[in-house]
Amino acid sequence: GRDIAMGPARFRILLDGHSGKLKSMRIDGVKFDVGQDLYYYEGDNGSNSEAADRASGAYIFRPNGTDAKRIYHQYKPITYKGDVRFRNFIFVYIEAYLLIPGDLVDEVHIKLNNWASQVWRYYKQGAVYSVELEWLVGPIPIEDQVGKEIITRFSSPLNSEGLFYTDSNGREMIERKRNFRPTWKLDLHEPVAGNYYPVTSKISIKDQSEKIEFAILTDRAQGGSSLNDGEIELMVHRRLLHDDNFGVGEALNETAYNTGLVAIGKHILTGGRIGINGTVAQAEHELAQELMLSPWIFFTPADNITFAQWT
Amino acid sequence: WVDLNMMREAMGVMQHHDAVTGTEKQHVAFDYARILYKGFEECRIITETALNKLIAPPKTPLQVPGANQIPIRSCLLLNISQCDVSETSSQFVVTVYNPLSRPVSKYIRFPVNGPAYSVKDPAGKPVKSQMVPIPQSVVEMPGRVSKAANELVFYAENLPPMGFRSYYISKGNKMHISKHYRSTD
Repeated sequence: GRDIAMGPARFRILLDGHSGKLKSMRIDGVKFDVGQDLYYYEGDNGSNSEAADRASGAYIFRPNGTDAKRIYHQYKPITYKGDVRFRNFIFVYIEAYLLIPGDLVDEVHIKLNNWASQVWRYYKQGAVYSVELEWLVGPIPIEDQVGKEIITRFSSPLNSEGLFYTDSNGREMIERKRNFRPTWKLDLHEPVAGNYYPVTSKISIKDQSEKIEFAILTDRAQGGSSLNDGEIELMVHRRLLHDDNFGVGEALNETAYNTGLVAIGKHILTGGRIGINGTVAQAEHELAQELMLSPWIFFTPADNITFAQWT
Repeated sequence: WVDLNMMREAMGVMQHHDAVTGTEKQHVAFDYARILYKGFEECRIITETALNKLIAPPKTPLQVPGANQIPIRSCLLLNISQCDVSETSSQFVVTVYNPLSRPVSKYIRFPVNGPAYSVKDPAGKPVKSQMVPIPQSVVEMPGRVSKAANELVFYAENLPPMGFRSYYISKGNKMHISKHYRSTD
């Protein structure tokens, strides 16, 4: 039941001891409350009779106008089916999560329901400003005949003043202002989708008074936004039931093994003091590079070769 | 160059059709997966040849008898903790190639079936490792074909720029693990 602290001294998160959910964050000595949950937007069915009434589909993100709905943690017990003979491990198993502390990595496994789960990871060497959140979503249920677009959303009291930053093709970060375009007067009819931007490797917000930046690095291109001050959201998976009439002629309802697709990926949470510690931006840049051009891993069976022979 | 063509064609087709965004019919998506897989397979031949040139001099007696090269396999399903070599071999070598032009350190994870493993760096020095259970949601993922319930994790430190380092992994059992490994089994 005790809260779980994870992460290096300069970027530490606190998970709730009962639910395993993100509770607070401390970046370069500044502590603030922060929540993280998976949500889903319901895709608009549309009639496709005209451009203004298109269905949400492969080409366009068009929620039906309702707020994103939280995917509630069902607090189903996690059953660990592995080898339980580990002598020196402590598996702290609580009904909502599994905590695996270790010399190299601490992990917290959280299963929200049968199609959504998350793993928090803190790698103890090398990670100066970051923790990892692996997400796994799918097969997205569609028995209710509702298409769903799943997002992860972080909510904090950081005063981001309507601004957030996304990268452009993995190159420079570009300032985005909510409900605004720099070169024309915006009349926005799609308050959610109209504020979504491509995120190739990074999305971030800043609190100017605290001089704090909070950023998420992605392992693939995703859509992202900050719909309220202090928030960051990223879309991780979608499954829709209607064609958006842009030419595919099929709904974005991908299948494999006779069921919907499962998507799995990583978000690296990072951040730091702006201006005071100049190495934060460099560390983030290096982390993003290492995600995009990650080392390749190869395996060679060596059952009949000793180490001496190998060397 | 010929072996690169399959991947070249796959990338050409897919970039032209925005193939990763779902803007294709499902049977086309399956076909893209097929083409891309063939591309990866042919690139593996190049990688295997290149790494063999770097790893061992020609005609080394350590090469597998009857084969021209040391087999080097990539595990394309590592993201769902599935890898035939690491799950079925008692001893195997993990080679990590760093494509960046600066030294990089990386945590390496792969699925294993044994109760304990030791990891050695190229100098024979033990490398600290940790066994971690694979998340239940991954274990139960539709289509995953693996009996592994755990992953072995170790830290590949300071991989050389645009270079590689190999680690020798051997399965142990608890009774024979040295004191050094005890804390990491």
